[in-house]
Amino acid sequence: FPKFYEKTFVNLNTTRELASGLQGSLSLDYARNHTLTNSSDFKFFDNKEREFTSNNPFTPTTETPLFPTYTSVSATASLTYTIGQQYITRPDGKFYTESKYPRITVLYKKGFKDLLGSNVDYDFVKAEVYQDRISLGLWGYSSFLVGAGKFINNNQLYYPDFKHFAGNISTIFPPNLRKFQYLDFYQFSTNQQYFEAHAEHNFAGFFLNKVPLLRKAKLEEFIGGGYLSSPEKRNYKEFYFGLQRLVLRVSYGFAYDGGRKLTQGFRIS
Amino acid sequence: ATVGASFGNGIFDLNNLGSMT
Repeated sequence: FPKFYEKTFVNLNTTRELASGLQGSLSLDYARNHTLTNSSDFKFFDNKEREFTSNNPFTPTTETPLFPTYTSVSATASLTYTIGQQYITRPDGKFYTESKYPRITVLYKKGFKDLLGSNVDYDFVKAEVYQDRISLGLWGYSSFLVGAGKFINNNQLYYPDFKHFAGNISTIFPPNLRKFQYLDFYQFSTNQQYFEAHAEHNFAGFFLNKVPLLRKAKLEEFIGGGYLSSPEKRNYKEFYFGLQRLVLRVSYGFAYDGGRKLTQGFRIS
Repeated sequence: ATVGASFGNGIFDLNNLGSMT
């Protein structure tokens, strides 16, 4: 499933607190990127029925380079503000407490044209609102993430610098609110614009704790869903429901393109 | 405030999300 490329890079970054609840960060990146082709000079066992697929996700049967070898010089600036951030001051520092309100991030990334031999020329902006574990008392807790972004200039950029989405096509995977559980992770990357939303609610045993023996299992019921729309993937939706015990989760879900069902299945994480 | 720097050469996933899944 994974597709690789090679990168030689230098990165400089800084993050600082500009005001209480407001973090600013700046990153400068220089990278030289190459495509890679799969090869093998030794096999324990040659299965004639199976071949490596190429490192180009769009041409799995032929090793067509997805992009030329190129240099990218870019800068990323972001601001993250947590509404109603409270903190504790102690002699050894300032400690943020969990906020009751969402966190907002705005980000600007510029791919410089011609600077230090750079072959890219793009400008990308994105905004996100996120909040984890919003308590609803006995009803459990909710988490959500909503984001939108746009390349306001996409004169020259190559696939590694596209906006990528956290997809997944495996049955077993590590959980992450940002992840689309039924979306291919390479096919729908965009160099234009997108809107995405994710939400999950954990009932923390609200229903199952009412069933006498079952409550001993300490299972937590959860439901969730995701939405993505971009020129490459219009109106994609997914919904899932499942049970969780500590860090083990099992869920069943459905994915749709508009009203058309794409896939359904179990996910374990 | 934090300041960091890194450099290197390596093989990365094409979607840059740092995970194969």
